Amino acid sequence: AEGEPLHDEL
Amino acid sequence: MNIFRLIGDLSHLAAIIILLLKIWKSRSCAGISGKSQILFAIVFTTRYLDLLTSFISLYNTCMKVIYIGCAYATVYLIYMKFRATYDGNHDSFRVEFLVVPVGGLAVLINHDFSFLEILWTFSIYLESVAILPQLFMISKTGEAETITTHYLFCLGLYRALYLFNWIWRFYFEGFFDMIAIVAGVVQTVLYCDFFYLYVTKDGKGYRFSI
Repeated sequence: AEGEPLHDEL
Repeated sequence: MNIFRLIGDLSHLAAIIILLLKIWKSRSCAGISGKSQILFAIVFTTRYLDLLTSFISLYNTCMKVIYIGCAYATVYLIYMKFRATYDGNHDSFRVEFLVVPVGGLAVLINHDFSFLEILWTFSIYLESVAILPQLFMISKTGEAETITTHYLFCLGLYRALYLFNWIWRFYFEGFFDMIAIVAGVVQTVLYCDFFYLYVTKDGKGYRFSI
């Protein structure tokens, strides 16, 4: 895990 | 944003609004699983906590707020305003059999072991199975109103379109989210049987058996 991913979907 | 995702989101929105309007206009939630709707409210709540931490786009924020608002409005209509019409006896799916394993899985398999990320993962896993109480209810009573089948069709279409969206994003953006994809495939597969019945019966006079 390399940091929290940004979730751009709904 | 690509066309599959946009139409998918709109299909999802259509499903949510169809259900709300159906309950509101008929003043009844007969045939609707309150448990599935509670699960969807939990799904949106746990997934969209990032509304508080990150801004993606106006579109993204608006849709999230609308989804959450509609989900709670639906739960309110079923369990408060029109609770007299709620068919609790047929809504007998044991949701703890979904929520507990899904919670365990989210803790075990995630992109990052952090609070928000585990909740996001939980919401993805939970969404993939949240419709089961509704499908279970239909299979138990053996019937579904036409409008309810339209709701389910839009909901299934949304997930199927997201699969195309992920194929698109993989080829053109190199984007690849294994957790979302696997859960999305599972979710879409759950609708296959329903899709088949929906198409072959052409949305008319339902005696629905699953």
